[in-house]
Amino acid sequence: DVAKSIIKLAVYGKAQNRSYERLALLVDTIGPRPSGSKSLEKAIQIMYQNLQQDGLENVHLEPVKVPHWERGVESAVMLEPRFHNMAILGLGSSIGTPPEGITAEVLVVTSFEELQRRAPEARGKIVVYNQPYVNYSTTVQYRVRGAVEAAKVGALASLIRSVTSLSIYSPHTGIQEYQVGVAKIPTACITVEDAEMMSRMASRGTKIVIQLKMGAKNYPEAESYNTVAEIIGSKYPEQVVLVSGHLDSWDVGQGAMDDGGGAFISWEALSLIKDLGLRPKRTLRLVLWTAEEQGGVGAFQYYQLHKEAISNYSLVMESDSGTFLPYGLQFTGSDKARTIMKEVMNLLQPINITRLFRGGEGTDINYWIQAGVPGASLLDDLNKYFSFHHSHGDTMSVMDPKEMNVASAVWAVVSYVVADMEAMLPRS
Amino acid sequence: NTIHGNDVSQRTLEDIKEEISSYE
Repeated sequence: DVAKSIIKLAVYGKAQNRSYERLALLVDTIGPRPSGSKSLEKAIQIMYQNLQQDGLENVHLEPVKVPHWERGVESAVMLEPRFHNMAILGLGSSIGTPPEGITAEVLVVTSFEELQRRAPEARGKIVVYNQPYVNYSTTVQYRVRGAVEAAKVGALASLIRSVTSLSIYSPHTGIQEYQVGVAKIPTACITVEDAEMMSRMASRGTKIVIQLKMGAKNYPEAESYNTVAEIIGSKYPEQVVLVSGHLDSWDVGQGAMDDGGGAFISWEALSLIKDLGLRPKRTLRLVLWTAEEQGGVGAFQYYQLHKEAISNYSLVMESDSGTFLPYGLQFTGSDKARTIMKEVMNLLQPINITRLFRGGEGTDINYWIQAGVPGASLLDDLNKYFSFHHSHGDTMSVMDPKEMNVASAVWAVVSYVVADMEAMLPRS
Repeated sequence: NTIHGNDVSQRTLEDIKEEISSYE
């Protein structure tokens, strides 16, 4: 009755709300934890102590090098057709503007294709992208490539409609990427509301002028750590089930949802198993990644360090899409492994979360999944998730203790059973 | 491709299903 015991402890027992309260203590104390910042390193040290005090095994920090970008002071003011202070968030790794800022006329486009068609008009201008929201993975291309495409046609800066399906005048930051051989121009996200307003103004033929000031700076790489803790396997200790979330966040809100929730339900999964005195045959390894937001930087260095043991990884799990009430588990793996995982999910009948979807993935575990290791992630209300994603709204007020209890139970049952089954999950 | 011969080929899916249900 292991599954029922875990569910009982997590959802109805004395471990209720523990993951929420632990998370609140950290993010209330530390706040957001951007890569390269002192607050991230302080959070890592706190988690190192937490995991030791919790009685987990082989608690250690694996050093990695991470990017260090700081936002500085930033502003965007519409000067024409009227004075209007705009809410903006510079995009990660963007360069800053000169101290006096960039003041230029605006060209509003709704797609990369329109930008190409109107390329001659873009020279010397600030390009504003008012791209429609399709879904996150499609639309985020504008945030990632917007500056490069605008620079190719001679723009001075780019302002990108926030990638979100809901907005209450809330800018959403995120990483962007420059391209070798293409000029670097400052780039920031603006609110859906301002992007749509400027689109309407432009369609009436109104001239728009904006003054953009960004104090963003890219510093040399910083020292950071992936945080690791284990329950060492009783029979096949060198075989691993990896349970993870990332500890870094953007410099907005508290970084509670993205990805404090994922990190803390992963810790909770091991805590629940330890509290019940359970020790699976395989090692359960908790990893709290660093520098996920810059593109899985900490996780890539973990993969490089550990990939020789890839045949020992039965399953890699990452929760990085919210810890609201789970709809079920996303899974990537062979048909035979999928058959087995369906049986595992049936154990969660008591909390009615038995569905197994496709597309198990996560920025930090994709290296392993692409190399053939089965992968799993939680699926929950993604519309709600992306409404707060990378915005000042990412605070504890978004999180729900009862939902985190259930997410922790799912995470613990799945990780424990796969770690304790006699057979490793079969590969494709 | 596993170390201890505890791979699926040596045990039928039925065995594994039975094993998993024991965790219920």
